[in-house]
Amino acid sequence: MNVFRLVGDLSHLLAIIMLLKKIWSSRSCAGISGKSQLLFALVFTTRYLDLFTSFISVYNTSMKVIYILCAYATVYLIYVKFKATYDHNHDTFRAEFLVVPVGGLAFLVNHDFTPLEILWTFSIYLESVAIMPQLFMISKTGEAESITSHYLFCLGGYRALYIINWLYRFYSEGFFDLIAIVAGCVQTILYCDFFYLYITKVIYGQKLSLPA
Amino acid sequence: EEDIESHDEL
Repeated sequence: MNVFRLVGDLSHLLAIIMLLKKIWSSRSCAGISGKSQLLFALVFTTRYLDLFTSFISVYNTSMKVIYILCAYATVYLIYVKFKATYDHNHDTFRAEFLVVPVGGLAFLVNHDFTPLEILWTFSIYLESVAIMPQLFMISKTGEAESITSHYLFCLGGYRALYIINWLYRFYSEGFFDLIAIVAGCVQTILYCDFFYLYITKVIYGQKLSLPA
Repeated sequence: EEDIESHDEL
């Protein structure tokens, strides 16, 4: 465990909690893509099946459990509790266009052809594109509330920190996991356009709105 | 001991 990974994990946790708190306190999930949140719940479920097979550390286990619980709580708030505020007319990205190819790829390119390993690989690939419905929704409506922007910034920041973590691990331990690295880079690239808008607009106190 | 099999990252 190095500092980049720890800060990355905490940034990820902050993003998830920030989103939950925003929905809970505003009693609304307007502007949030339920599809992205469903995909994240699927990501955590398929990745953390190793909770039942291997123990790494108390930190590792507790973070996994927290991520899974928060992901399902978010999905519950969007699709059940505050369903009336869910903006489904703008959440039109076809999630099956992500899940199906990603599933196929996980079968073809993986470290080991075993059920758990294929599911882990599926979750890594899926995580890299799971934010697309949310970004698509923002591009459709042309704007995002500042909390939603902070959420996306923390989520993108977590990925960027993981890349630094992989560089660090490669030079200090000779460790690298090509699948995680390639998918992580793809995921980070997806956030680049958003990072640019965030820095130029949100930090200067403006609402994130896309140029017409 | 940190091999790919154990996936120690989150």
